[in-house]
Amino acid sequence: SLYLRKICNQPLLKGLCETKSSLPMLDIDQDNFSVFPSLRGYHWRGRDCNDTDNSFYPGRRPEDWDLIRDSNCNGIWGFDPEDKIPYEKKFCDGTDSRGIMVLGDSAAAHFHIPPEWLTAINMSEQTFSNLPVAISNEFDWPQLSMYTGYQNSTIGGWTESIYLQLRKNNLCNHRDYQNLAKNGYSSDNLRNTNSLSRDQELDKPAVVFYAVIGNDVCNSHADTLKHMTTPKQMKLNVMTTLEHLDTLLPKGSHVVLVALAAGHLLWDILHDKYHPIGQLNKDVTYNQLYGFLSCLESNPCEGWMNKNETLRNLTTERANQLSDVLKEIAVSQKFHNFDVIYIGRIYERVFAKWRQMGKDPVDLIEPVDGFHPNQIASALGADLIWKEVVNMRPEVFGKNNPYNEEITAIFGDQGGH
Amino acid sequence: VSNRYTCIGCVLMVTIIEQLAQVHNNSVQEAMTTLCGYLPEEARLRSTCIVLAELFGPDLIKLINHKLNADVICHAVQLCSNDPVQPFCHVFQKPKAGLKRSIKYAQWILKESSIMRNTEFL
Repeated sequence: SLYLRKICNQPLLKGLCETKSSLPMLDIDQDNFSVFPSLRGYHWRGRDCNDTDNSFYPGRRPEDWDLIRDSNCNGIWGFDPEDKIPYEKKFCDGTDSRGIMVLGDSAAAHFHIPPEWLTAINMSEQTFSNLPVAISNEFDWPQLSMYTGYQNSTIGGWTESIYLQLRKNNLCNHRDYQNLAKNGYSSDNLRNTNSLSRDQELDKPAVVFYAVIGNDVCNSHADTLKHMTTPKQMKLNVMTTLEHLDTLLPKGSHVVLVALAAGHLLWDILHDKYHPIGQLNKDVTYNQLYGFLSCLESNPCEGWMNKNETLRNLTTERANQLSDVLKEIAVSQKFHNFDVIYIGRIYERVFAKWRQMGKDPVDLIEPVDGFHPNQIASALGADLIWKEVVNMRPEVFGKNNPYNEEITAIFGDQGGH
Repeated sequence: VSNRYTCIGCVLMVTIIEQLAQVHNNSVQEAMTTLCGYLPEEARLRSTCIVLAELFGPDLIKLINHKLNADVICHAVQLCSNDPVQPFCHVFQKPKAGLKRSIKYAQWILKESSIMRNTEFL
């Protein structure tokens, strides 16, 4: 911690350590988009295509149809020499182009500690090659995540995300993503979120996911129930955030409220399995690990990662109550610039689907922390959310762009994400 | 609980070193060198590891050679709390001789160790 404090005192790195900010550390033109991957750079939000001019950034409406420059960084610019029509106008005008953002917690940021780091049997120099990037990304892997992932997975499983689907649906949405999730965030932390970058006049609409799926019921206190968010607080927190979003999001945006996770599954699936540090000698189960963490008052979810069944049930009951608050808000509240929809029981359905495929549910949980959904669960979850929203409200993600093939033929990979 | 994260970190590190020595049939000293060698030089991770190995290595070797587990070792070097008011947290099964007795035994092994005297300062 001393080492970390020293790093945090460096003027350039101060922002990284401020809990409320999720803005890029290295951002020359201060437009909140960066050409640097980690430190809240383009692993977290679309890569800036000109970091010396703050009028270039992903998600803006094109300036002069990007006739001579790619102002919105989606890789589409210039004009067709045959008819002199700008490509951005030809391919993107009227195609419901939009971005995706996520306000969330460690699951949305894709917290992951590679099990190889703790497993002596296969350890090599290669094992820790990703440690510096992991540190500078707060041990999160947003570039592989359920909402904003785009890189091929290097941590097992595969990458599927809402951003990739939205991009596939309409290539004009290229690079328009912002992952504003932060480890440990609950609805209370999100009330004061100030990292979302969207100009109501200049930018395109967005689909914002509100995905704090555990920290309102998960804490490390021994008297955990007393520290959980109450339904009344939840309503106040979510409404405050939504009212704030109404002042930031362009008209025609959508907000998707995601229900809390099915944390009761953790104990049922893991308690008698061996943790990575116990696999060699078969001497540490998750039950033992959870007990050790509880003893140190460092259990990230005392309510669910606990051998006390009554406590686990009470935690589930509260989580259901908080999800009901989200559902009720989606039905009853109206906002000027966006509508609100609710998605429930994602992880229950992901687990059920995995079981139906004849697979072991252990494969869906992060092995080191025994707590977070892993790469496979995130990919399955993204697919499930996409399909559900498309079925329920097809206008949320917009229609398929008929010019996608032409865009690919002319602009290739559009300059990467 | 004071020094909770130091305790978790210590238990993990000692376990990894013990298991590296076991897997490669190496001495504890060699396992520590191997582990530090695996770390990248970026952000001074490798050199920090080497400094920690220099600092805690000799004591760690003594303790691991006495077949003491990570819980006992981390309490003995005071990276896990020995405060009588706080519980003695452990992740492995308690040793046959009991946790408190094993910790006392480990501390006896380290009685001449300068690191034991300096851990609080560290």
